Amino acid sequence: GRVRLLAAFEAVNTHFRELFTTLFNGGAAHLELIESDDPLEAGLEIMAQPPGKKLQSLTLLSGGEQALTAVALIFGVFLTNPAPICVLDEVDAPLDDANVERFCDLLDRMTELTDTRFLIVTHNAVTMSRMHRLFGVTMAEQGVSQLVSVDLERASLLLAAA
Amino acid sequence: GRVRLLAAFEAVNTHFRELFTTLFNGGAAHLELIESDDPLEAGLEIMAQPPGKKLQSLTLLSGGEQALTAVALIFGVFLTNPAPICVLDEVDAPLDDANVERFCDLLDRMTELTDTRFLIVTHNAVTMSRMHRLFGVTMAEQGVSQLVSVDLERASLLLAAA
Amino acid sequence: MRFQRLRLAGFKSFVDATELRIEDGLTGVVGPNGCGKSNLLEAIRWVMGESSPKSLRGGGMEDVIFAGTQSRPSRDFSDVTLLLDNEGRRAPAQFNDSDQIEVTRRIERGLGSAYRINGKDVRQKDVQLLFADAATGAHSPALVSQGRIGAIIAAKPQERRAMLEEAA
Amino acid sequence: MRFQRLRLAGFKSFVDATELRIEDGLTGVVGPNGCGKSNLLEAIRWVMGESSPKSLRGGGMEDVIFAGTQSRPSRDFSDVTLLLDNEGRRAPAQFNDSDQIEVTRRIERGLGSAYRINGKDVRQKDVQLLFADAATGAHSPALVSQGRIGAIIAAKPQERRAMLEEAA
Ligand SMILES: Nc1ncnc2c1ncn2[C@@H]1O[C@H](COP(=O)(O)OP(=O)(O)OP(=O)(O)O)[C@@H](O)[C@H]1O
Ligand SMILES: Nc1ncnc2c1ncn2[C@@H]1O[C@H](COP(=O)(O)OP(=O)(O)OP(=O)(O)O)[C@@H](O)[C@H]1O
Ligand SMILES: [Mg+2]
Ligand SMILES: [Mg+2]
Repeated sequence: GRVRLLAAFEAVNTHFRELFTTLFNGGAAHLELIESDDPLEAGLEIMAQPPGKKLQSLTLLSGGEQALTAVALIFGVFLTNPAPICVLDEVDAPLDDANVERFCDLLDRMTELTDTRFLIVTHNAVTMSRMHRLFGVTMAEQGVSQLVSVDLERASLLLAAA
Repeated sequence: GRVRLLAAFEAVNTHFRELFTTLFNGGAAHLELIESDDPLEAGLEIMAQPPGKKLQSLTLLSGGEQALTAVALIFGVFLTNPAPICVLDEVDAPLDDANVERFCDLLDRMTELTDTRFLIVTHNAVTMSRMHRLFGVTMAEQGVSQLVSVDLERASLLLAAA
Repeated sequence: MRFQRLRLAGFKSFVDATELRIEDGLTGVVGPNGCGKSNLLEAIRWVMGESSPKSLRGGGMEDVIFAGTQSRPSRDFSDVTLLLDNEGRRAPAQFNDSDQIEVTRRIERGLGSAYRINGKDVRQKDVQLLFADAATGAHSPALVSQGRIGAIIAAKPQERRAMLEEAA
Repeated sequence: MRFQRLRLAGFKSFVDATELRIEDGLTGVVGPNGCGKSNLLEAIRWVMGESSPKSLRGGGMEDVIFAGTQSRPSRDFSDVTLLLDNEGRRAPAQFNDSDQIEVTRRIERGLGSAYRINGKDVRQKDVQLLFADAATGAHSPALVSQGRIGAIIAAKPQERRAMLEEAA
C-alpha cells in the first residue's frame, strides 16, 4: 500500500508539473502530501503558479485557470496509469480560444502517448474541429434522444439548430 | 412582511412562467411555496417542464436547461423589483448557439423594460456581438489587470490573444 | 481491455435502442442543450457499477428508467451494455476465456438492478472489480461530469488523495 | 439611483488605478482566462459591504489586497469606489443633498476595512442599507458569480426564498 502510493505520487507529480507548464505556457506547479507523515492518511495539496504571478491559494485562480490545472492533474494520473476510457463533459466551457487550442494540443499528445479512448462532449466549434470523429445527439422527437454520426459540416448545422 | 412576500411571490411567479416559455420556446414552469403555510417560513420550489418533456425533478434537467431556468427566475425577480445593476459572469458558458441567441433576445427585452445596467462577462462571440459596448480586460504585464475599451473588431483579436 | 461499444435502451432519454461505437483517439459528442449528451456518460458510469443515484443527478436509482414524454409512455426497465475487447486476455480468470466481454446492467421498476457478464449473472462487486483491475470504474477520475472540472480544485486534500489511489 | 462608475486601486489584480464606466443597456466584459474579469464583479460586491471573504474566493479579507507579482511588490491597502447618480433624490436622508453619491471602501493590512459616503466616515451597516433601499447589495440575486448560475437550481427551497425577499 504505502510504497505503491508513494511511487504513484512521485510519478503523478512529475507528469503534473510538466503538463501544467505546457498548458499555461510557463509558470510552475507541484503536488504535496500534507496533514500526515503516512501517505495512506495524507491529503493531496496542489500548488499552482500561473506565469508571472505569485504563488497563491487555488481558490484565487480564475475559472479558466482552475479548469486547466484540474486537466493537468487528471492527465497526470492518466499518464501514470492510463485508463481505457476518458469522458470529458464540457470541460472546455470556461476556456478562452487560446486555451482551447492548448487543451486540444494536449489531447492530441495524450492520444499519441496512451491507448485511452476519449469521448469529448463540447459546444465549442474549435474543439469540434479538432476531433477525429463526431457523434451528434438530437431530439428529433421531443424528449427522445437519438444518436447520429455526423461529418464536420453537418456538425455546425446541428449546433445551430435547437 | 407576509402580505408583501405573498405579493412578491405572485408577481415573480407570473414573470417566471412567461420568461421560461420564452427562453424554452414552449414548455411550462411555475413556482410553489412549500414546507410551511406561513410564507415567511416556506421554501421556494421550482417546477420546470421543457417542451415535450414530462415534469421532472430539477436535478434531471441538463446543464444548459438549468442555466436557462435560473436566468428566467433571476429576471422574474428583476421585473418585480428592478435592481439598478446586474452582473452576469459567463452564464452563457453552458448554452448552445440557439439558446445563446434566445438569452441575448431576452437581455434586449430587459433593457427595454427596466433601467437596469448590465455587465455581461463572456467568452462567447455571439454574445459579444450583441453587446452595446465592450470593455476588454488584459494583462499586458503578467499579473496586472488593465481595462481597455474595445470596438467589436478588436474584441475578436483580444479573444484570440492569450 | 479496450472499450468498443455502448448499447442502451430505456436509459433516461434514450428510450429506443441506441449504440455508440467507441473508437481510438478523440470522439466528439455534440448537440443542443437537453438532448442527452451527459446522459451517455451517466450510462457508462451506471453499467460500471455506480451505486449512488445522486451522482446520476437522480433521487432514486429508478430515475434512470425512461420516464416517458408527452407522447410516449414510461418504460419499466432500462438496459445498458458495454462491449469490451479482450484479445489481450487481461480480464479476471473467470471471464478470460473469450475475445469479447459483454457487461450488462438491467434495472426493473420495483425489482432493482441485475448484472451480467457474458450472459452469466454476477454481483455488482464482480463488475466493479473487473473495471477496477482495468484502471477505470464508475468513480474513475477520467470520467469528468459536466461542471465538475472545478470540483477537483475545490475538493479537500483528503478527498483528492483518492485520485492518487487510482493511479497506484 | 444609477450606477455610473467603478474605481479601483490595489484590489486583487487591479494594482493600478482603474475606472470602469457603467452605462445604460448591455456592457460586455471580455478577455483571456485569468486576466481579471471576475475580480471586477468582486470589487462591486466588496464595496457594497460584502463581509464574507469566501464569497470573494479568498481565505481572509486581506486576500483582496494586491499580493504582488514576480515584478511588482505587494500593496498594503486596497480602495474601491462606486459613483452613483442621485439626481432622482432617492437616497436615505443623510446622503440625499447632493447629485452624486460616492461610496468608498478601503482596507489596510492589519487595520481592517473603513467605509465612506461622500467623504464622511460611515459604518458597514449604513452602506448595506443604502444599497438595500436601492434593491441591490453584495448578495443581490442580480449579481451572478462565475459557475453559480446552476447554484440557484441546486439550492434548497428555504435558501431560494431569500430571492423572493429581495423582490418584496
Ligand atoms: N429517466 C428519464 N426519462 C426521460 N428523460 C430523462 C430522464 N432523465 C433525464 N431525462 C432528460 O434528459 C435531459 C437531459 O439530458 P442531458 O443532461 O444529457 O442533456 P445534455 O445534452 O447534456 O445538455 P447540455 O448541453 O445542456 O448539458 C433532460 O431534459 C431530462 O428531461
Ligand atoms: N490579491 C490578489 N493580488 C494579485 N492578484 C490576484 C489577487 N487575487 C486574485 N488575483 C489574480 O487574479 C486572477 C484571477 O482573475 P479572475 O478570476 O478575475 O480572472 P477572469 O478574467 O475571470 O478569468 P476566467 O475567464 O478564467 O474566468 C488570478 O490569476 C489571481 O492570481
Ligand atoms: Mg450536459
Ligand atoms: Mg472569471
